[in-house]
Amino acid sequence: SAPSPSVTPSPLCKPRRLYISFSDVGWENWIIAPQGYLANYCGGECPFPLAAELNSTNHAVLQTMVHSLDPRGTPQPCCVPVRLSPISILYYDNSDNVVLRHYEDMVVDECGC
Amino acid sequence: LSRQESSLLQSLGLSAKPSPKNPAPVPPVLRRMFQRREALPRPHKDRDPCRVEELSVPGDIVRVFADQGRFLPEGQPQGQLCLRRLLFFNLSVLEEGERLTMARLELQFQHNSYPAPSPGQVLELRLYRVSPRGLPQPRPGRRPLLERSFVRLHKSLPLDLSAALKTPGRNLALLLEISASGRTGSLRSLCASSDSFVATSLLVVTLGRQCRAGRSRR
Repeated sequence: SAPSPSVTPSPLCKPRRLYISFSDVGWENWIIAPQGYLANYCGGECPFPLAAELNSTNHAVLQTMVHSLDPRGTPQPCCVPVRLSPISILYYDNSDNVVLRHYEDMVVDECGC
Repeated sequence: LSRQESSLLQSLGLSAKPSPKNPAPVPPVLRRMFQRREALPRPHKDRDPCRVEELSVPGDIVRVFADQGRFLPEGQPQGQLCLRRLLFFNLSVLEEGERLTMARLELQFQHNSYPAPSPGQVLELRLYRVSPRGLPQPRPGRRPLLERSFVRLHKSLPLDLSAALKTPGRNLALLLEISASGRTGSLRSLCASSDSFVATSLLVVTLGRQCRAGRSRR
């Protein structure tokens, strides 16, 4: 569930808050803990000129330049996760065993172009 | 959504969405491990994702398997048999290529601290690996998987089987025998302390695919 933005959100690429509640996706009867977690997502623009804090690749800088010259031909670079972190989930598996499993790349910490 | 959901479940290592019919209580050891991890400051920069710090072994998946076995009629040739049980663990959920790094059998009894038996009397525990399909009899002359004696029974008795179960297979059948030995005397009272046997479970730590294949991004 992403909260309705109280202030005008920055149009630039950055992590946006997204809390995933396992009961919202109907998984609450087999996931013991957590009940949900802050997964976040990347949203926003990668405009020309790419600001330094936008965590961008050289390729993205070039692409924004080309996009500013030829907007219809070349799209803007996209805003994607560049650093993620793991979570552990305690759950019942398909044989009712209790499992504690570590999952990589489940939380978006940083975004970039 | 269901197609997306099943592909996400696959990537979480599940063949289908679990629907626990009679879910067992969550083992305290797993609950404590989970809570400890939740308390760590995010993001877990310095934590090795492929190591179970709490048990000091490599691994990213910790499972507790409930015993699906049964008690066997007594009938040990010598000594005083207190308890004989066929332990059975369905390990078929272990994925192809998962590497086992720890296997710990846990015998659970109802309560702690029994009256200490008189000196010279001990309880003896023997554990044999038997065929999941055959008779719950160890092959004649077969050495026990594990043999140990203990004097006092505590609420839980952990037995490390990591070395013995390098390749656990899809099903694991073990024959557990607890007998009293020492001067005949009050063997029956010594046996009584094993009568409060409640259950066994098998804690297994493995290295799953995301750890063996390094940080392969999806």
